[in-house]
Parts: sequence; C-alpha cells; structure tokens
Amino acid sequence: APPEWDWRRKGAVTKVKNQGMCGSCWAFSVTGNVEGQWFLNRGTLLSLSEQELLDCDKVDKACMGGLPSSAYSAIKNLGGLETEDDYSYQGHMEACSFSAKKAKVYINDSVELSKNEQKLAAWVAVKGPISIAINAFGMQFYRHGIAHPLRPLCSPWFIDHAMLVVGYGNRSDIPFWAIKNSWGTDWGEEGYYYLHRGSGSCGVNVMASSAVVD
Amino acid sequence: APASPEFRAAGVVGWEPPTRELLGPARFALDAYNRGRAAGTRAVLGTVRGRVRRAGQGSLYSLEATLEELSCKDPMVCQLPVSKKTLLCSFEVLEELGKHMLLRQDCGPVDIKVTDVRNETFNSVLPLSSREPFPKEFSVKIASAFKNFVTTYNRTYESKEEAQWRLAVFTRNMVLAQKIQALDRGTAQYGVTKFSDLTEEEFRTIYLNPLLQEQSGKKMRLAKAVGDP
Repeated sequence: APPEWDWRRKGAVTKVKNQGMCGSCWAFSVTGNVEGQWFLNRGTLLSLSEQELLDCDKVDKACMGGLPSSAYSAIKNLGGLETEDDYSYQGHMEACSFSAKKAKVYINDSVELSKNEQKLAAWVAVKGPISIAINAFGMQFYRHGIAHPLRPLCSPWFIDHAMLVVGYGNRSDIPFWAIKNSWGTDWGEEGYYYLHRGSGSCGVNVMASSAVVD
Repeated sequence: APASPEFRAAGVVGWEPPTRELLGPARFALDAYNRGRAAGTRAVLGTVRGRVRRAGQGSLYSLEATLEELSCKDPMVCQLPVSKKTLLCSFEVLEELGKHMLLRQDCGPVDIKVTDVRNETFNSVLPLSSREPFPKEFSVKIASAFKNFVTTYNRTYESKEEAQWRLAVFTRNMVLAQKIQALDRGTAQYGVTKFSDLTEEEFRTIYLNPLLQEQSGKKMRLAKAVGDP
C-alpha cells in the first residue's frame, strides 16, 4: 500500500450526506461504496439513492438497521440503483417505487475484504472506498482528531455503525483511516471520522466489504 | 421516526403520567427485573417515560423508568423506618405480534437528594450515582455551554421540564465526554456535538444499527488481495 491515499482528492466521493433520525447507516455505507466503484469503473461520479434500499430491500430493516451484505444482494436483485435525484432520501420507510428504467448503476457481485489492515489499505488504494462497520463508542461526542479508544471500551464484538473508508494516511506519525460518516457535515471533521489504523480499533477491520462492478 | 410529542417532554421528576401505550412494555420490563425475587422484595414501578419506534408489525420501546425497592431485603430484620431505594432504569422492549421481548436492561441507583424539583439549578435534576453534587463553577460553565448548544443547533424544547431534563442529559454527557477524552490514546477531541442532549439510549436507538452486531447476513466470497495473481 502507498503510505497515504485519499479518494476525495480523486473525485470518487460524493458530498457528506445525512441519515437523519433513522438507523440507515448501512444504506449510506453501501451506496457510498457503489458510488466509488462506479466512478472507478465507469468514470462518472453519481450520487445514489439510499431511499431505494430503505424501501425495496426487504431483507434489511430500513431505519431499524441493516447489513451491507444484504444490501448488495438487494441492489443486484433489484437491477441497480437509482440516483439521489430520482429517488430522494426521506429518512423513513415508504412503499418501494424503484423503476428499473431509472436505474443508473448496477453491480455484478460483492466481496468480503481481508481483516488485515495493511491489505485493506492496499485494497482501498487500488480498488476504491470500502464499506466498513465499527463499534461507535465515543462517536456521539467526537469532534475532530484521530480517535483511538481503549480496546476494552470499544470492543470489535459490538459493531453498531456502518460507514465508508475513503482513504488513509498519517498525522504526526499517527496512522489513521479517513472515514465518511452519514451524520451531516455539522458532525466530526466536516462529516468525517478519523480512526486509528493498524490496531483493529473499534473493529474497523471486521466487516469490510465492497461491491464489484465489471 | 422521532417520538411524538406525547412521548417527549418531562424531566426526572417532572415526568408526565405514562401513556397507556408505555405501561404495557414498562410492566413487562418490571416483571423481567423482578424475576427470581421473593415477594416483598420486588421493585415497584415509579415513573415511566419513553419513546417508541415502529417498523412493520413491530414496535421498539425505549423506556426510562424509576423503580422503587426496599433497601432492606428482609422485613423481619429491618429497622424502622424502612427506607426505599430508587433505581433509574433504561429498558429496551420489542413488541411484535402482541409479544414482548426485553432487549436491554440497565439499572443504577438514583440519589434522591439531588432530584428535588423545587431547586432549579441543574444539579437538582441530575440522577447521579455519585453522592457529591457538581461544584457551582462547573454548573455555571455547563449552563453556559448548554445555552450555546441550544443556539448553535437550533434546539427547541416543548416545555420547561423537557428543557430541564435535556440540560441534565447534556451535563451527564459532558462528564462522559471528559471520561472518553481521558481514555483516548489518539489525538481525538470529544465534547459538545449536535447529539449532546440525547441520552446514550436515545442516540443508540435513533442513529445506530443493532443488526450489525448479529453479522449474520449473506456470506460473501472473500476478495483476492490486490497484487495476487
């Protein structure tokens, strides 16, 4: 892996979104990943619809939570994702109104990624932003800087929030992951969370995944 | 979805009478708490407040309730007057197809001395596990920080009681943020955020995703590491 990487600088990341009062982080994490994959494979950055997943992914539970693995399947089975403009976010579940004609992107498959953070970094640098899930300990009060909670306080066994790794690097010799959150730009560092890299902090490495676009 | 106004409002002591809808799950949680306790030592329900989220045929209740239990467990040997111990509990109860399931229970003692409704300093509304009230200087700083928070994040509360309750939550959260700060080994700064007036319970229920813990989704194939032939 190169020593640092940031997909934001390469135009692969849409603006920070806001999930509102709804536990739909899984949808934002997955659409963020698909946005990146589509950009890297097709050269166009499109902001994609989370609402489509809330309404039409019947395996996941909309605002009550969901799993990226099921969301990839739903996108594949539905026949793609519409754009944010065509199927805009409401923050609560509504009747599915997906139209295959309006789908702008598709995915072919999804893969689980290595738990080795060095390999994850290499994957990110070559393949694009990845969906991850972590224990959100402390994030309610996070403002800025690189978070590195004590392991017993932030166990990798209590994963409860999904986000999108968009890059990595070092700040004053402290290695970090740059993670796009979906709580709006008025949280964290303009909507981003920075987490210690290399120590399995908060289980950042346990649920990494990505869609595959051929 | 956000709680409807009837589920909001009210502080520790200013709680409104529980709506009928909250009582069923609250009683279920109380029964679960009392399971295995001998008659006479069982806790009774005090006040209840909470919110409900609905999805499909299910409802998830996040409740905060006070329970009263005798501090002396054996009435035969208790000295009079018998004092009551008050517990502040957080419960999460799932109701689906008429059946209840207790997902979470977290109870701790409340210091009644500092929950006097007549005293309007925010020490007075804090259910503290510690018996020491905060120093006045700290209270003044927190009150000022809360005022800034309300302005910055454009918060409005429906009643004075709710504002008082939110101030109490905010205060507890600032203490918690300081503890998290002290235990962080990185360079992160913790403090006031737009979520600072939410209880940990509310935050988890509204913004987080409990399904991720189960990690029982569709098994995906493992990606080849980059550079692998």
